[in-house]
Amino acid sequence: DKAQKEIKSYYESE
Amino acid sequence: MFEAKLQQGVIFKKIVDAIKDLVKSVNIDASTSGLSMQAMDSAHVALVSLKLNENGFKDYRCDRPITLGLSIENLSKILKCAGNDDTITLQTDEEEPSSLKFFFENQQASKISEFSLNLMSLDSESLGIPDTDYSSVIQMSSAEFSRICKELSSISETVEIETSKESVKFSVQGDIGAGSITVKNNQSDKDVDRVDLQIDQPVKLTFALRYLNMFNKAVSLSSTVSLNMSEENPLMVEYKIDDLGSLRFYLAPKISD
Repeated sequence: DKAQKEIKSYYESE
Repeated sequence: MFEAKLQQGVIFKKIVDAIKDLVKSVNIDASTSGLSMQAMDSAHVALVSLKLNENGFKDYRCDRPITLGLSIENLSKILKCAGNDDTITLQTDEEEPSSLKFFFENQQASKISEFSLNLMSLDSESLGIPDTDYSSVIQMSSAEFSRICKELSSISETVEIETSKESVKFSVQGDIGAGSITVKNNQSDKDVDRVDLQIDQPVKLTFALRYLNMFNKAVSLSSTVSLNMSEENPLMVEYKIDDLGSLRFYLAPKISD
């Protein structure tokens, strides 16, 4: 089964 | 002083309806260039980004930037009182407003409703989303994409989207079996059939259908939707709002660990 990534691991917090 | 009058108030109602299952409270940032909003779902898997340009409003004035913290549920209750043909005006005179005024006017200006919504102070954690040159872009009927997602979610919770030069394939695998829907480039003059594929690099990415079905609540905002993908990047689903701006949803992929 595939693991759901978080959106925060792709975009930097501003 | 901030005031924004939207001739087609129904657009604002549709935007709130489109995001209310995804986010609970949002900060709307008003500036001289217009309104913008960015929020993540509670699991931090999806992100919604709204941009409405000031020139899309009938009247727009924003003397200095302000942030309006809104509960989507409470905003929804207020907007239920607006007719689909009403103009909607947002207004506040304060610099640090504790509430936001709403005016709903019918076409004959014979019925005017005024509401004041208490504002919330929300810690705004916003993410920097770089302008991405996506390697696979699909433009298609939003109703058709919504239908594909709904149909496939009865077979599996996740969908694999694979693009190639001439087609995009949505595949699912579940306990009851498996299936796929392949959609080809189609320059049909009928909106519902037209499919535009711009594939610089093919991609193969997997996403949770639950989120795609939530994004598709925005189908009433635009007859077309664009799916923007690059390997190892979140999917960006965009609904353009005529002459006003856009509502974008970002969804992180599922990957084999």
